[in-house]
Amino acid sequence: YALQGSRWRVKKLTYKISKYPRNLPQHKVDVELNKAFKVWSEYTDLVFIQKKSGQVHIEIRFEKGEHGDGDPFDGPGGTLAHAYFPVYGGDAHFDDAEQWTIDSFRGTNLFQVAAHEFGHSLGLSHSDVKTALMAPFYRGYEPYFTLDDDDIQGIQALYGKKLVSTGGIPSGPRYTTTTSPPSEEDSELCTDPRVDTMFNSAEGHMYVFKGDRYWRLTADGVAVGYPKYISHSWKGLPGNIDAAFTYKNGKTYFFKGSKYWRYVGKRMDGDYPKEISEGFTGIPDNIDTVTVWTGNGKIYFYKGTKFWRFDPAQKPPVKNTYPKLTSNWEGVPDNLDASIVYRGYTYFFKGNAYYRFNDRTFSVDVAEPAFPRSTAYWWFGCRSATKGTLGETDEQLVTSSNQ
Amino acid sequence: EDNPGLISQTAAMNYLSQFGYLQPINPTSGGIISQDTLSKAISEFQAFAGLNITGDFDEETYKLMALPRCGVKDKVGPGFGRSKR
Repeated sequence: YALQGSRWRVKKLTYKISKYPRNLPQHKVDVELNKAFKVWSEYTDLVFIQKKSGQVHIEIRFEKGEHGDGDPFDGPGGTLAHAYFPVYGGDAHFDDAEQWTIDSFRGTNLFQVAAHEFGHSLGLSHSDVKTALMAPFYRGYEPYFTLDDDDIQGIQALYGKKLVSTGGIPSGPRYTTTTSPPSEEDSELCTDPRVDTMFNSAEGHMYVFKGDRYWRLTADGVAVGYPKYISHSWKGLPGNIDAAFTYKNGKTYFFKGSKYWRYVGKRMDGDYPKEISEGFTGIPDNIDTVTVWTGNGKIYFYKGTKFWRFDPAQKPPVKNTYPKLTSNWEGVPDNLDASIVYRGYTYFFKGNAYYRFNDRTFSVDVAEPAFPRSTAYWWFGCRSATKGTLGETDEQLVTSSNQ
Repeated sequence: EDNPGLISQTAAMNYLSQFGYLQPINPTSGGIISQDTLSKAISEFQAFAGLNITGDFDEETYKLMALPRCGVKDKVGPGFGRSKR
């Protein structure tokens, strides 16, 4: 998300529809625009009140062509609407030459466009996240519209999280009216925090893959609106991924069995899958995890008790001195599940627990509580999970009895 | 002529200007901008829109430019302002 730089200093905002569209009944427009404001009040303590006359914060008009602000509309298609940021008054103008529609695949959906424009009225700029409401392009009617987590983060960066229950009508399955902030415990990851893989995207997001679903992580735990299906977001990518990483070229590579896939963002970058043996010569199939090590920017693959260093700039990319034993990474266990770089540290995950690797000492960090720590507590925001060091059994790390 | 059914190169340049990727064209300079400036603007738009970054008006870029969209500039945040002299 992107913030323009201004916001309203009050949480109770009034609006007025000064000029209605030519092709829709006024009462229906009232309902749709009210719904569009609710998209934002669902996640903040903002309150929107419609007025029929007098001064308001946000004035809404449906206009054609030049309409007095020096930014004329261009007829059907092209520009659909525009709105002013709070510092410029917050007004929203819609091109009345468009065929505005409600709950229809025909024409242009009024609710979706209005919700986007009101995002501007509140201080949000355009997002480069394609799935975000605040992305600039109209995507067509979405009958099961849900606000993207990117938008939620944006609006909450401006106005904070929702603290007061509105008692309003939920507008979707995950739109609740509880007093809790939306980033809450994920029952699935809290019950069983073992994962298939974790990786950073080029856009700076952290993702967790498990089975056929995925979650996005925030600094507080799991982001709102997850899990989602991997196949819905990364078209053509199967579930049960072994490992993944994003390289400095901005491309994300996924590994499963003997195959790998390459994506730019969530778009497949060519014809995949391909064989690991072809694209990553010297790397075995069925790897456990992969990471671009913060120490030297090279790609490290781990499998069982061994690891391989892959440097695409070298020929061969894997030196004949590899594989080496994972035990060279002091304190890091064999048979890893996942790894991820966060704030300059490399984290390794196995079972219910994780380890923080310190590049300077080239060993797992000595800290209190000691590593391994609970992935559920520290990464997934499960407050009921143990906070301290986890014990270890033969196969799997479990909560120690005194915790 | 390169993009039948889409938009012309002039329209594409106007688009980049309208949405904040190109400085408004100065009429006193005859509206001429360097290829480098144009390529950089196209690249920025392609990066923002999640397209392949080619720096050229390719078909994919034209197609996206032809989509209905919001009229607010893409580049308005604090990071896009003029730097202090």
